[in-house]
Amino acid sequence: MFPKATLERLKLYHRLLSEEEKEYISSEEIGERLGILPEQVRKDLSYLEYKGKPKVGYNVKKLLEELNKLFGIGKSTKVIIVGAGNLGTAITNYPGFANYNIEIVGIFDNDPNKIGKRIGDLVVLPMDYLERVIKKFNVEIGVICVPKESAQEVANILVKNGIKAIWNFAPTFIKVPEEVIVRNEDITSGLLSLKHMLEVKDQR
Amino acid sequence: MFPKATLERLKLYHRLLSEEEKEYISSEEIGERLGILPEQVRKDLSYLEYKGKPKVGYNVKKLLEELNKLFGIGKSTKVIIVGAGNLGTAITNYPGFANYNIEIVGIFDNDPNKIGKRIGDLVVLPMDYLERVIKKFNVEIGVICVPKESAQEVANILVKNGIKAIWNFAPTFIKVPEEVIVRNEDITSGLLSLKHMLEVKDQR
Ligand SMILES: NC(=O)c1ccc[n+]([C@@H]2O[C@H](COP(=O)([O-])OP(=O)(O)OC[C@H]3O[C@@H](n4cnc5c(N)ncnc54)[C@H](O)[C@@H]3O)[C@@H](O)[C@H]2O)c1
Ligand SMILES: NC(=O)c1ccc[n+]([C@@H]2O[C@H](COP(=O)([O-])OP(=O)(O)OC[C@H]3O[C@@H](n4cnc5c(N)ncnc54)[C@H](O)[C@@H]3O)[C@@H](O)[C@H]2O)c1
Repeated sequence: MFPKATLERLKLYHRLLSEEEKEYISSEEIGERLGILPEQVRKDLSYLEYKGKPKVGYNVKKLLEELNKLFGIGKSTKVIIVGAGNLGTAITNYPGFANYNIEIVGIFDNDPNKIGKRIGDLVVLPMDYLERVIKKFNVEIGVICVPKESAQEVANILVKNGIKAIWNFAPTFIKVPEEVIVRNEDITSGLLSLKHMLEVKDQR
Repeated sequence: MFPKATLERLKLYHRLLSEEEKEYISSEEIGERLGILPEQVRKDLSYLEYKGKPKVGYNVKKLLEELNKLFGIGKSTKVIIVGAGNLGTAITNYPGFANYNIEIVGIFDNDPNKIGKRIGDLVVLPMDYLERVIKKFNVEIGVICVPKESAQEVANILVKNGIKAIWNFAPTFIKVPEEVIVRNEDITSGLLSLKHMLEVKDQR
């Protein structure tokens, strides 16, 4: 594990490196730009697996890759939501996803009254824009927030457009090809466990 | 386990018994009212733990208690929701709770534009009705669907009015007395597990 102070400085190096255009950089240069002793910079970077080369310095891309992994920044997962009703809106607005580098890049609906509505930074799009958005952002996960009668039809559209995993909130079983991952979400299980905890408590 | 046909008939007996005022009832009486042979009634009821007494018959209350337990009907758990926004509305409308005998008996908000709005069978009430509804329905569980800035204040109101368990959706830590059960819900964990499943799959 890294000492806390080292971790804080690594975050500074990370920000500097993500804006660096050159291929290699030295500990002297990093130190000068951040007002940190070069010996300290070398000591901090020694905690990483990637080692720099004497006289040449550190490969910016390799350092950045390892720091990205350390901070979980890597490739961010892109998600789209189908169904801009109550649940779809609550999920789109929820700030919790950003912490895990999960980005909601599109929300879709087939109701003309919903299309064009603004939800957070997004605008509700019609279903025929789905393909374009999935391709543009290389979207991997689709979330189903439509009534159960429409769930299978929406799942088919998602699979047809290359979605690899589906988070299904509609209370029904959807059939998808074997290579597509499905997670059926049912928040009632949270309430059930509370109910059981109360019953156990009351019996004592 | 009960044979399927027996289970169906037990449901008929259950409905008949829940309207029966007498203390005891015989298999002949049950059979006559439902058009089922008394031998068949006796055979079906023999699957239960409670046994009737010859000449006296079956104790209606005891039979009903066991059938209630069998069908999970028992005492239904009453729940209220604070925050009639997107999430609160989606939860109130969700049909999944009825299957587990969980009944949402009230939804509250402090925004005048929301008060009076109809959500399913309920009408959004102002916060000062909370005490009355909790007392009237003997409510045990409160659900927090307000922004995180208001979560602690709402938790205090729920605890003051005798709520025993809180289901908290606001992304913040709430402090409650030790005897109150809190479950913090975070649906992002569902999406995170999907993200990890995708990463594992891609690495193969
Ligand atoms: N699993 C859980 O724990 C849980 C909890 C709450 C709600 N739900 C479920 O989530 C779903 C959404 O709930 P809600 O309260 O937001 O409902 P809602 O009616 O507010 O929203 C549904 C939206 O889907 C849109 N829609 C319907 N068919 C469509 C289609 N074919 N293509 C695109 N859009 C379509 C509608 O126009 C509407 O905007 C429901 O199935 C509900 O049962 C699940
Ligand atoms: N944990 C999760 O997985 C998850 C997922 C989605 C949303 N959320 C959270 O759930 C909460 C609700 O989300 P939303 O999208 O429905 O927000 P929303 O803004 O649509 O609804 C919030 C409602 O709370 C009401 N409110 C605010 N302060 C109040 C108070 N003191 N007393 C009574 N009512 C009050 C508002 O008037 C509004 O109607 C937020 O905290 C959000 O971050 C959590």
